[in-house]
Amino acid sequence: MAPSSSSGLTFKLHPLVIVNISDHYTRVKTQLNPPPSVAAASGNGHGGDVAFQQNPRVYGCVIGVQRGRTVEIFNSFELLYDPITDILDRSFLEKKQELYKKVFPHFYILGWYSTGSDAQESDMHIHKALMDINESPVYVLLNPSINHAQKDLPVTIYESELHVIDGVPQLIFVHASYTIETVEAERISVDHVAHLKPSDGGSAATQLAAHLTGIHSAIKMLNSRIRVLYQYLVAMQKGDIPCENSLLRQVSSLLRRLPAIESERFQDDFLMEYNDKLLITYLAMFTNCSSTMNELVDKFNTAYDRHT
Amino acid sequence: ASDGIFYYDDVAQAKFQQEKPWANDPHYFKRVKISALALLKMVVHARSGGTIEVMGLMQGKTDGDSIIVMDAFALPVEGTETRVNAQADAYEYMVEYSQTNKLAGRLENVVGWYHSHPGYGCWLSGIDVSTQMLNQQFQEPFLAVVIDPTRTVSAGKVEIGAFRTYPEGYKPPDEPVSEYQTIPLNKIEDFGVHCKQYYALDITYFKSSLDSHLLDLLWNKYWVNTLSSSPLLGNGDYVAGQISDLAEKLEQAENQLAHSRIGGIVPATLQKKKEDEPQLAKITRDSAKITVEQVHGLMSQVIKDILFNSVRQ
Amino acid sequence: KGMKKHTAIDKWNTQLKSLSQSISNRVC
Repeated sequence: MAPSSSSGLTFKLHPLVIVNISDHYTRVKTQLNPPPSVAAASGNGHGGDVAFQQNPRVYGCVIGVQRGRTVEIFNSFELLYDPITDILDRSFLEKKQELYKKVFPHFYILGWYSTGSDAQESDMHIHKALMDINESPVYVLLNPSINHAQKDLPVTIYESELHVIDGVPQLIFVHASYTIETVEAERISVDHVAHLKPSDGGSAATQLAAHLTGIHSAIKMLNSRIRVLYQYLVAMQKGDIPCENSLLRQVSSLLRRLPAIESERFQDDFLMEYNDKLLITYLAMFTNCSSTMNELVDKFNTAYDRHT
Repeated sequence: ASDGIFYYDDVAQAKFQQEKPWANDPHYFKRVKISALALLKMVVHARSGGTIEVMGLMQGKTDGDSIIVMDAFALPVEGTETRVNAQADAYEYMVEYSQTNKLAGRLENVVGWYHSHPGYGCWLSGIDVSTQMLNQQFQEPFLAVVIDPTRTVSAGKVEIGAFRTYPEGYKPPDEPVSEYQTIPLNKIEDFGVHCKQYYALDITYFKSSLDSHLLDLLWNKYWVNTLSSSPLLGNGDYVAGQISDLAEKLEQAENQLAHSRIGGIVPATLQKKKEDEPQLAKITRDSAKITVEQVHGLMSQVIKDILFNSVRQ
Repeated sequence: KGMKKHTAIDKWNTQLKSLSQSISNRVC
C-alpha cells in the first residue's frame, strides 16, 4: 500500500458520517451481544465465534458532493454485505440510493465505508464493484476499538490508485488526508451531545458561561499547538533536532499572514457591527427601563387611587 | 453497559404494545431520550431546509414512561404548516424506507415525527396539534418533536421540544408548566389557542461508548470551526425580523396602555399564572434575549480580532 | 448592507419614544 494519495483531491468529512458509522457498528455489535439481563432471560449464550461477535464488520455507502477538486462527504447510509458474491448487495444499494435522492437530490454516492483496523485485500472487490457508480470511489474506514491513549481520529480515508507492481498494473489503496468540516448547526449539535448540555434556557449567566467556555477551550487548543510548534523551533535552533526547511517555510508563511485582516473595509464592517450591537443593547436597556417605569407608575396610581 | 440501550428487544416491545399503558393515562409518557445520531440528523436536516419547514420520522422504542429515539430519517415533504398530516404525501416513501431499514438491521419501529419551525420557536401549531392527535389515534406510541434551526444557530445551542397531545376534550388537572419562549406576533394567536392541548416531555440525550470516544477526538479537529464560526454571520435576516417583531409588540403594548386604566399590571395577589405577566415585561424579556445573543456574537468577534489582528511584525 | 436591520432598529427606537411618552402621560 502506497503511503499517500497523489490525486490532489481535498477531502472534507462531516461528523455526521462518523457518528453514523459508529451507531451502525454499535447497533450491530449490541444485537449480536445482547446485554447480560436479556441474554440470561432468553437463555442465549455467546457460543463459539466470540471474536467475530466482538468486532463485527459493518458496511455502508457515503454520499456527498464533489466540487472541482474538493470532495465533501456529508452523510452515509447502511448497506447489506452479500457473503456469497463478496460484494455489497447491489439491488439494495440502488433502492437506498433512489430513496436518498428524493430527500437529498444534490448528494451523490462518493464511496463506501466499513469498520476495522486496516483495509483488507478483500475490500478491493467491494471497491471495484462501486466503480461503475463512481469512477474513483473513496473508502472510509473506522477503527472501532477504543484506545484512550490515541489522540487522532481512528478514521482513515483511502483512495484507489493504479500502480505497477512486479510488472502487473493493479489497484491499491492509498491514504488520503482529510479535514473535518461542519456546518454551523452540525457543529452546535455535535457540541451539544459531546458535552451533553441541557437544552433548556438556563439563566443568562449560564448561557454566557457556556459560550465563553467554548471559546476558551478552542483558544486553549490553539495555544497548546502553538506551544508545541514553538518548542520544536527552539529545539531546532539549539541544534537538538535537525533543521527542517519546509517546516520553517510554513511557519514563516503563517506568521506573515498575521494580522489576519487589516483592510479599511474590514474595519468599517467590524465597527459597524460593534456599534449596531451597542445600539441594540442600549435600546434593550431603555425597554427594560420603560417597563420598570410603567410598573412604578401603575403602583403609584393604584396607591393614590389615581385614574387615567 | 451504557451501550445496552442500543439493544432492541422485540419481545419486550411487542409486550408493551399489547399492554398499552398509555391508553388510560394521557400523561403517561413523560421523558424522551434522543440518541446523538438522531439529534445530529434532525438538526442538520432542519437547517438544510432554510426558511422552509421540513419534516421526518423518528425510529426508536419505549422504556417505561420514556420514549427512546434511536434514529431519524428525512421525508420528501416540505411546508408542514400548510396542511394537516403533511406526511401523507410520503406514505409510500415511509413504507419503503422502513422496510429497507429493517433489512439493514434497524429493527426499531417509527415512534414519532419531527419537523422544523425556522425562527419561530418550538411549540405545536393548530395544524401540528391536529396531525399529532391523528397520529396518536392510529399509531401509538407516537411523539412530536419540533426543532428551530434558526434559533439554534443564533443562540448557539439546540432549540428542540418534544410534545404529546391530550385526547380531544381532555382537560389536564394541572396547568402544564412550560419554559417561556419568544413567539412572533403573527404566530401568537395560533400558539395561544392550542397551547393547552399538548404537554412537553423532558428531553435527555445519550450516546454509545464509541460515540463518546469519537466525539472527544473530534474536538481535536473541529475546535477550528468553533473558533472560526460566528453566529452574527448568516442570521442577519432573522435578527432583523426579531427586532421588527419586537417593535410591533411594543406598539401593541402601547395601545393597550393607552386604553386601560391599569397599565397591564395584575396585582401580585391575583397573579396566578405566568401568563398574567404584563406584556411589557414579556417584551423586555424578548429584547434581553435578542441582546444577549448579539452580545455573545460580538464578544467572540472582538476576542478573535484581538487574537489575530493585533499581532504586529 | 444591513438596511433591514437598521430599519428594524429605527422602528424599535420610534416605538420606544412613543411608549415613553405614553408612560409619562400617565404620571400626571
